[in-house]
Amino acid sequence: MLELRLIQGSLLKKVLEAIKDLVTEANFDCSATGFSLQAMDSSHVALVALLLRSEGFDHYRCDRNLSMGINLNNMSKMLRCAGPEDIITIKGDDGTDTVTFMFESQKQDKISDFEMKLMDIDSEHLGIPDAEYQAIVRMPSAEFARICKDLGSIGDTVVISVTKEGVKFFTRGDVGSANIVCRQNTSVDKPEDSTVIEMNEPVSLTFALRYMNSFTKATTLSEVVTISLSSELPVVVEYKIAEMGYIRFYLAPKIED
Amino acid sequence: VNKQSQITTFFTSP
Repeated sequence: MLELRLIQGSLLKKVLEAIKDLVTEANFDCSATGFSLQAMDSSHVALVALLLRSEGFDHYRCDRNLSMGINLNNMSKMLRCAGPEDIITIKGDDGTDTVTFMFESQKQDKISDFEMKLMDIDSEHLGIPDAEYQAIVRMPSAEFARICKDLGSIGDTVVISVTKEGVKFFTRGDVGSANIVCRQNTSVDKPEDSTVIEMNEPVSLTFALRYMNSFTKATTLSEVVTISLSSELPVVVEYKIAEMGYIRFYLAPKIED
Repeated sequence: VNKQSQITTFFTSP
């Protein structure tokens, strides 16, 4: 028996919009810890890890660990039928091949049940090692989205370099090149507008902009994005989800052939 | 020329 009630149902809608273009099918795992997902894109270049902690739900009942194979596009279609202010409850049962999404209006005067078919998905769960990153950049998520969009109109790849001067985003394409430097900036009233750079050592890595631009669909979930870089590792682009958890995107670098 | 690496090169099944 599974029953997860989320007052701020819009969070779940936003999560689906953020990942459905990157990953088409995935297993949602439900345990005492929370509602989670780990999945790679079809080319195995990017990985998304989502966690919505059980404490963040208004009501969280998960009698035993349950994995639900879901077509994310279909789930997104159903969640789009929920109003922006609706409370969403996810209901499931062992041994059934469906999950139900219940939408309640805030005034409780409209209640909708959408039942969706589950599917069997063979997915490998990867171990993500704890890592010390050479550089961690925290910046406004909208600014990062703007940079990725702008550079994506010029080139296909972005070189992200962190030095003590700041974080540099560089691309080159047929029409020319572009270079954007963001300096550390903490002298603002709103901490979410700050750019903070923690650097242990300089690092420079190249990534496909197509994936970065896909990750920025999570911008509506958080005002701040955290980008963690190490030369031996995929970059981590993390959006915190209110008090509930996170969505983390891992992207394998382009490396010299 | 830069070649795209894969996530599975860095993270493996436990």
